[in-house]
Order: sequence, then structure tokens, then C-alpha cells
Amino acid sequence: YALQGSRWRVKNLTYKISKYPKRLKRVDVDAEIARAFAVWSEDTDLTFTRKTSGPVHIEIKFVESEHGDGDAFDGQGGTLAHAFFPVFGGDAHFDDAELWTIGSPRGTNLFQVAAHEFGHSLGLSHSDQSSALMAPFYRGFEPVFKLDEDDKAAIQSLYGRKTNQYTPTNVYPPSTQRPSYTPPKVPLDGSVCKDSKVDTIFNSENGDTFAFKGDKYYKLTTDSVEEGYPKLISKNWPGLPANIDAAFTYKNGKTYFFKGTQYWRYHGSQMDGAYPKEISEGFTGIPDHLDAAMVWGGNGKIYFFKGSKFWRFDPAKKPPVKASYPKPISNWEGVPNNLDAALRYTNGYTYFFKGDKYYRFHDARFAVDTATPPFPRPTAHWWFGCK
Amino acid sequence: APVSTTSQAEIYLSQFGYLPASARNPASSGLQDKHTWVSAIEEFQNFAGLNVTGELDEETMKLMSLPRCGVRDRVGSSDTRSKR
Repeated sequence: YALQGSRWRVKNLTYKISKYPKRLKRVDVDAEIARAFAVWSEDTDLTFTRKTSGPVHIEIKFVESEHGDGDAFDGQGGTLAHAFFPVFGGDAHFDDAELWTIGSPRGTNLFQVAAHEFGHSLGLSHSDQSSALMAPFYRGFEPVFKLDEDDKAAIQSLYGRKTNQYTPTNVYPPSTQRPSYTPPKVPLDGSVCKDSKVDTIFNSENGDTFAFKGDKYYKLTTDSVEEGYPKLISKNWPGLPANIDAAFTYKNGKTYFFKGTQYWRYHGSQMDGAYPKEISEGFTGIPDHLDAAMVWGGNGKIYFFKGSKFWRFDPAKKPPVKASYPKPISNWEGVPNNLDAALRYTNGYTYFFKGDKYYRFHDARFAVDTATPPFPRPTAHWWFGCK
Repeated sequence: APVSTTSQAEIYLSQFGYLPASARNPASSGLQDKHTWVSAIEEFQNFAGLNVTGELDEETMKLMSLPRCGVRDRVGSSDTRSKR
């Protein structure tokens, strides 16, 4: 590895995205950028907190050609992005002429390039280890990302090893060790605190997170349960029954709900056509009476879970479910069978829920994350803000 | 655009810190003495893990065409780009 020679004197850094790419949803860009920063928090005490305005350490922009710093971008291909070392301000610029993609072998993977550029923002130069993240050449999409030992040695030579066992504070749900943490209001009826098993959890198109339980739903915000919840599911999703098995929002912005042998499709709160339909009709190869479903950030595909098995559904493929499925859930190291819910949260992490516990999944290691306190953790406290 | 000519390679090597910044100026291209030119290519080949031949061979030109980060590989005091 190589160091430029400057570094930040503080370890709790802030960033903001002042100009977004034109082809991706902001909520997806926020999640990928958070994931890219989290790469550098894994092995150090660095933390990265996103701000939406005001002064920050690292400013991120998606721009084209000449953009005011004398280092013009060159259109698609060639130079993908550049960043400034701490002594020069730490900002990161991405060429918006590139086809930035998430979880796809097409185009240029935003997460990988961003994680590289933030290495520069932290004081790392290019490495001549071709396997290192800090090597200068883009290696193409890597579904399972792993930081090279060369990169870890580099970042720790600047900011030391990780001493606090907690994950970066910009990862939701908020950790109680943050001094300013104020436990969120306990949900109105408190029932979810006594029994925090959920039917399903999913993100809406605009990035809100909803938990379904029976005939009610809770809206979870970044650090608490929204005031005035739970509410009746039928109030917000007219025509949708109670006791839903699974739900997810796909990149087409539509939210799919599954119950028994049937499924419904909504766009926001509006049913998107004549539903319910049979799962066998719209999701060929997927069984009925599902446990959980999600869109996995690692590749943007749809995963269904039932009992001890999982299926991968790719709408762009014929058939959408390969003959090699179902596969055992034990492939997802540390994830239990008979799940209740699965969620790819807007912070880029994947979460699994079973009973009153939840597991955070580390996509790069393809295993349940190790952290303190360890997983599984109580859902009631970390997701519903119960005491 | 693929690096296919010596002058494009010269601009590339200058952009990423292997030749003096002046070499990026097309007007001055071709003014490198042989030794500077050969050692710049050798240094890039060494950094990129290629056979160090000092020649602008096909392998080297191909690697110069790959999408990459715009930060220089050789960061010296000359890297004076400031934030604003």
C-alpha cells in the first residue's frame, strides 16, 4: 500500500452528497455510499455520519467533464472518479457520464468505486497489489466484496485498529452507546414490546420502512417508531388482508405482498391492477405460504424463504428460477430456518428476523455479522425502541 | 478511448504521475529524452504488475485503456490539486 502523507486528525467524520447521479434513486445511492464508507469502519474506529447540509469533512458529487477542480472527466470509460486527500479537502467526485449500477455486472459498480475513492479521502494512495481495493484499475463487478489485507494494513497505519466493538453509528438501528441517543417512543399499544415477532418488514419505494403484525403496521423511521402507530393495514393499503407472509419493493418501485397462495402488487398505497393473483401465476417456481422475501443488495435479485430452503427469482431470466433451486438456507451462514422476515435496509445491510430476535447479515463475508453485542439481538429494543 | 498511440500514452503517463505534468500538453509531446520515456514506461509496468520491458507493448497499451481511478499513481509534492 502507499500513503499520501496526510490524514484526518479526528475519527468521527461527516459527509454529504451534494450532487446525485442522474440514473439512480437517491435512497439507493445513500445506501451504497453508506456501505462504501462502512468498509473503512470495519477495522478502525472511524465513523461516518451523513449530513444533508452544512459543513462536512467529505463532500461527494456526481459531475461530468470540467467541474471546477481543473481535473475534467473524460466521458464513459477511462477515468471513473477521483478524490482529494485529506490535506486537499477529502472530497470525492464521480464521473456521471458512467453508467453507475448497484448489485449488477452491468455498467460500473457504485459501491466498489466509492469505497476506493473514500480510501483516498482518508489518505491512502494507490496500491500496486492488484487484489487490493486501492489498486487503481476497476476490476468489474464483484458480488462478494472483501477488503484485502493490504487495504486493512494501510488504513490501520493511519487510524489504528478497531478498539470499540460497535459498528459505525451511521448504521441503523441506532446504538444505545451514542451519548445523544434518546430511546424512541414506545409504540402506542406497546403490544409489540411484549411480542416482537413480525409477519414481515419491507421498505417502500421512497425508503420508508414498515413492519406488519396481524392487521396492524408500524412505520419505522431512522431512530424511532413514528408517532401514532400502529395503524390498520387496510387503511393504508386498501384491499390488502391482514397476516401477510412476506413483502418487498422491487426496483420498478412496486411493492409485492404475499399471503397463502396469493400475491398483491401495489404502487405506493394504490393496488396496481386486478389483485390478488396466484403466486404460481406471477412467480413461476416459487412456492406458496412463504416465510419471507427480500431483494438482496448483493445482486439485486429477489430471494424467497420457506422452511429450511430459499429460492432466487430473477424476472429478467427465463426461467426466472434456475433448476438448481431451492437451496438450503444454511448457505447463508448463521441464518436460521423458518424465518419470519428478511429485509435489505436502506443502510445497505441485510437483516433477517425470527421470533423476537433479528440477525444482521454481512454481505461481503456472506455470513451473519459479528459485533458486540452479538447477533441475534432483541428486535423489540433495536427496531421498535422498547426498553 | 483506447490508448493506441505514443502521444496518448504520454498523456496517460503524465496524468498518473509517471512523466512530468508538462507532458500532458500536446504541444510539448515528443520532447521527452529517451531515458525519461523508457523509465516512465518501466515504472508503470512495474506498478501495474506487467513484464517490465520499457517498451510500449500491446499489454501495456491495453492496461492503459482500462477504466480506472483518476488519482495519480505516483503522488509526489507536485500533486497540488486543492479542494476548491
